[in-house]
Parts: sequence; structure tokens; C-alpha cells
Amino acid sequence: KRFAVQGEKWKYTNLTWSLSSVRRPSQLDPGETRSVLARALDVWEQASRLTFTEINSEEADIVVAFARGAHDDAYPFDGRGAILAHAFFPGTGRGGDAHFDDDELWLLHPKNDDEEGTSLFAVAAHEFGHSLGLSHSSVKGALMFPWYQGIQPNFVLPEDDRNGIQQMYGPKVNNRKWAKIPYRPVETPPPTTTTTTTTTTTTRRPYVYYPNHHDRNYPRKPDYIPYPHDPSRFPNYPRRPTKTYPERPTYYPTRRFYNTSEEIPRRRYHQHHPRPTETTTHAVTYRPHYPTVRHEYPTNPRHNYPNEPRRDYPRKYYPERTTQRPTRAPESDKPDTCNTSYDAVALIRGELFIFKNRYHWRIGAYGRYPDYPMEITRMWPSLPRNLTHVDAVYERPDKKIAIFIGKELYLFSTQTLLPGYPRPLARLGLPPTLEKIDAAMVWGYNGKTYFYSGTMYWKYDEDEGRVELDYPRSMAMWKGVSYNIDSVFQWKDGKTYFFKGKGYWKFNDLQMQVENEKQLPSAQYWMGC
Amino acid sequence: APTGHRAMRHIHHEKSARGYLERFGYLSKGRPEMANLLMGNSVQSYEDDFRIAIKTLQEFGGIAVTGELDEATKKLMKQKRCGRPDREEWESENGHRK
Repeated sequence: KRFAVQGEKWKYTNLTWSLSSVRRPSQLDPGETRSVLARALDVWEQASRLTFTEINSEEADIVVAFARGAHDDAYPFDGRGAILAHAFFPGTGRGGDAHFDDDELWLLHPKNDDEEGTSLFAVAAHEFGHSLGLSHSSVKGALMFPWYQGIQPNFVLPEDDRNGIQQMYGPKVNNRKWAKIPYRPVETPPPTTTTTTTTTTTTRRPYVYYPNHHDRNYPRKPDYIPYPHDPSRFPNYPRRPTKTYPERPTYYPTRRFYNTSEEIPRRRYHQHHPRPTETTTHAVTYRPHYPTVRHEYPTNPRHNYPNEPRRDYPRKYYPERTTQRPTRAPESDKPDTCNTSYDAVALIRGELFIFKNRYHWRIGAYGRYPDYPMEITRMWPSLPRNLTHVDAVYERPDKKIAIFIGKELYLFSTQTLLPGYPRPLARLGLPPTLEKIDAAMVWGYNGKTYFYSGTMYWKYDEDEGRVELDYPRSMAMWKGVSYNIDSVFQWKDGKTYFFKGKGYWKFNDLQMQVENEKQLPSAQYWMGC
Repeated sequence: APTGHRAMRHIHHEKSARGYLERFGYLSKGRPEMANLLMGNSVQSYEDDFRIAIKTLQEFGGIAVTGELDEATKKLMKQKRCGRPDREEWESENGHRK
């Protein structure tokens, strides 16, 4: 029996914390609440090298929030009693945050254990242990014991918890052994001096096997080779043609006597049977010993003058339009190819499709296709006409194309919407309260489909048609990737790419973490800007 | 054999206990596949897992380890507690256990 170190820990010892201004306690005074939380943090500060500074920002390392019921994570509260609070292990984004059940009767200054209610100090000290990287302990009496035990006056951190936190961050005393844990540098503004800098770009473009599409000579058919030139590979060539064609008959201008009817050159009927007088039928005039005239307009001999055109002529080959041509919305919201974020990215039929607003780009082996960005509804006409954007797109293992828009899923076979679609997301086993999907992909590592939304993700069973049990899980599983991503897909190089804003992360599937902590710019790599 | 009402209550208690154990990491979620159930292979292991999970919970909570869903265990499950799982061992998406 002992403390349990979870494994993740903060890289620095000077941590910041704040009480969320959005999710404040509904029944408690915020000032006194902050005071109690500071005391709870002080418990850990006194036993380790950690320091805690309160700031007024939602970007603090440890953000304390009060919430009820389901509150946008995988651990909903259950009203008064039972579950009191939970916290997340150290990490970016939601890592380190602590959530308290606002339905509980919180006591800021409990007098004794018999008093009805729950000591905020006791629970906060426990949850902050999780925020620092400690898991639950099986030692009864330890602060990290999972069940509520109340708090005694003149509280002292139990030995089990002290051993745990000191193993991670070192004791309070100045010990050279623990000097390796750095102090996070305070951000200072850069000096205002002008210097010339040279930058080298190390952007790697996708390898193009064919000439760039800007070369007008390409793509083109290969040059004609009448026969193979390499006799070593084609020993039967060059050779005479196997078949000789008969000579075509020539037209003889004078009469001749012919042996068979096959040799008689073919002539038109009126050439064999000339009419004695001038005749005009079907807009053609036949006159003996004169060339046949094909009139531009047919003539009617009943008209007043010769060659008067008929009344229904001239006429167009196509009738007049009777319906109105549908008007297209003005293209004022066309995104800038080299300076935009993406709504969705997908690899479809071996080509890269990038979606933004009503438009999409298509990038093939030769680079970006001309005439793009193009409206999405031109490629998939069954989508709503008033489409503003798509949320996620991916190609299923059965080669069908899934497009998520809001709470609905559209499934296409190439460009045809399949019957029964669009379907609500709830039919896939997703929560009915889910507003949209951020991203979707088929992960090549295991061939499974994943849906991402907010801070959670689901694993989808394509055979069952529903998400698997034990989901949703936290996005923290994909280490280094922020919450609320824009898109994700697996490229032909086998790597997974997560997109957010105008940048992306390259993900290492084996290590389950990003290869680049800082985002790389998307436009240069994917759009060829 | 228990009477009708007692049997129903027992099933209800076991269901809610199973949910509790799954929530806090003592049991993995999901039921065995129907084919295995018909074979009769995993029914026994299904119940064994439940019994082992109860024992683990009792040991973690510092109460008598019986393997049965007794009153002490039910009382422990109703106590106020933290929402994090007690057992954090899980399998990441690429199959590596953490």
C-alpha cells in the first residue's frame, strides 16, 4: 500500500492557478473560495519545491471550475453526494484543471466532521494532488485516499502523500540533487533593436513524381512510338506488317465499262437520275448540269417571291429558355489559398481535398488543380444549397465518402448521396447533445475510425455502425494535440496530421505524441505557397 | 433459489455495482460476445472478473475482503468520493499498455 505516481508531471516548479471566471461556484463567495483553494495549494507547496501563483486567466496551469452534471468532459457529475470532484493530470490545455460538483454543499470553514456538507479544503487538497500527477492511494488516512475523510484541525500532510510529491518534485529544502528541475523562465518582451537576420526555409514539399502543373506541356500523352526501338526487349520488332490492305477504289471522272458491280463507284441518287427541270425540295435545288445548291433557308414556292424564307425560319437550333437559370451566390467569401485555416482535410481516392467555408481545394499528384477553390456543392450537388461550411470529411474503408455537417452525416458513393442519408449523429451512438464533429479519420495504425469533438474522441466500429463502448475518452491520449482541432487525416507517407488554425502537428503513431511541439504552417506544405 | 423480488433486487444491485466498478477502473467495460456466451466459455470468467473486482475494491477501500457484494461494500460504494478512477492502468490507442 502506498502512493501512486501517475507518470505525467509538470516540467517546471513555478505553477500558476486561477479560479475560472466562467464557471464560478454558485453558492460560495468567490473571494473566500480563492482563499480556501490557496490554502489547499499551500499544503503541497510546503512539502515540495513547487510554488503556486494566482493569476486572472483561463490559461493558467491549474484552472479550478465548478460545474453540474455533464460539463463537456468524459466524467459527468451526479448531483449531491457520491462524486464530489475530479481533476486532470499535468498537461497542456485541460491538463491540471480541477472540476468541483456545484451541486454539493460546500463548506469553507467546517467546524467538525458531523456537520452536514463537504469540506472544500479537504477535497481541493486531494484534487490538487491529481493536478500535480499523483493518483489514488490505498492508504487509509492519506490525502490521496479516494473516499472523502473530512479534515482535521491543524492539518498536516500525511507521510504517504509527502513521499509521493517529493519523489516527483523534490523536497522543500535546497538540495543540489533536485537542482536539475528548471524554473520556468518568465517571459520578457524582446529587445527593440533592428538586426538583419537570414532565414533558411526548411519546408519540405511533397515529392512530386511528375512535372509541376504550371508546365503547360504536361500532363500529355507520351510521344508516339511506332514500334519498339529496343530489339533486346522486343525481338519481334521491327517487322513487316502482317496484313496488307487492298487498294481503295478511285473515282473515275469518265465512264468506263466495269466487270463487276463492286467496282462501280457509288454516286448519289440524283447523279444517276438527273431531273429534267429545276427542282427544289428540302432546301436543296437540283438543276441539270449545274452543281446542287443547298439553301440556307428552305423555300416555299407559294410565297410571293422566290426564295422567300419560311416564317418559322430563321430559328435557333435550341428553343428559347423558359425557366430561369439558378443564380449563384457571389464569391465574396472565397478564402485566401495561402492564408487561411481549414474546416476539413481528407484523402479521397488518393487525392487531397481541403475544405474551407463553401469551397474546397483538390490537390493531386501534379499539385493543386486549376480552377480551385471550387464550391463544394459543385462536386457534391446533394449537399444543402445554403451550405456555409462542412465540419469533417473522411473516406471510409469501403471507399464511401462521409461528410459531417452539424448534427448530420451525409454519405456519398463518389457523388451520389446514398438513400437514408443524411442521418443524425445519434444514430452512430454519439451523444444526442453533441453539436458537431471536429474531425474524423481512419487511422492507418490499426485501421479504426476515430471521431473527434472538443476535448473528447470516440472510436467508431464501421461494421457495427456505432461507436465502441468505453468511449468517449480524453483527447489527452493524443499527446501534444490541442483540443477543438479543425481536422485530422493520414497522409500517404503513413503519418497522421492534426490541423488547428493555420498550422498542423505531425503525429508519431508509435510514441503516441506529436513530433513537433510547435505547429508548422499549413499553407507552405500542403498548398505549395 | 431466491424468490422473485429478491432475485430482481440482487440483479439490480449487481448491475449498479458493475457500473461502479467499470467507472473507477476495477472492471473493463463491455459484455462478452454472444458467441462466447453460447459456448459457455466466458460466463464463468465474466463472473470471476466481477468477483476479483469486488475483492480489489474491498482491499483498496480498507474493508473486509469477501468477494461478495455485502453491506459493507455497498456502503463503501455509496460514500462520497473523488471522480477519478482508482486504477489508472489503461491501453492507449496503439495497443501499448500504460
